[in-house]
Amino acid sequence: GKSMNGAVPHDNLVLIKMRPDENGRFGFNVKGGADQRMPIIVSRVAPGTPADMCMPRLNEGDQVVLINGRDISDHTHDDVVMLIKASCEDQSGELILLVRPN
Amino acid sequence: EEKDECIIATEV
Repeated sequence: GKSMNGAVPHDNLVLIKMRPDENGRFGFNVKGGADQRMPIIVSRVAPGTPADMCMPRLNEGDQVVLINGRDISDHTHDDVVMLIKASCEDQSGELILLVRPN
Repeated sequence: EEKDECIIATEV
C-alpha cells in the first residue's frame, strides 16, 4: 500500500542493483535516448553476466527510468552509456537501476 | 525525414 496520492507513480517499478564483472562490464545492451526520441530500453542481457545473475534480474524490454537515482529522461543515448560506465568507477562500484518491466 | 531503422544499441 504505497499510495503516492497523485505524485509521480512509482508502482510497477523494480529496483535492480548489480556490480560489474572483472572487466568492468555489466552484460546488457541499451537502446534509445532523448536524441532518438525513444525511452531507454534494455535490448539484450548476456547469459552469465552480472545483469543476468543479479536479483531481481534485469530483463530484455525493461525500460530504464533512473540510473543511480538520476532521472535520465532528458539524457541522450551516449549520456546514458557514460553514466552506466561511470558507475563502475564509482567507489561502491554498484549500478542501481530503477526499471519499468515490459 | 525519420530514420526509423536506425537503432543503436550499446553494450555496457
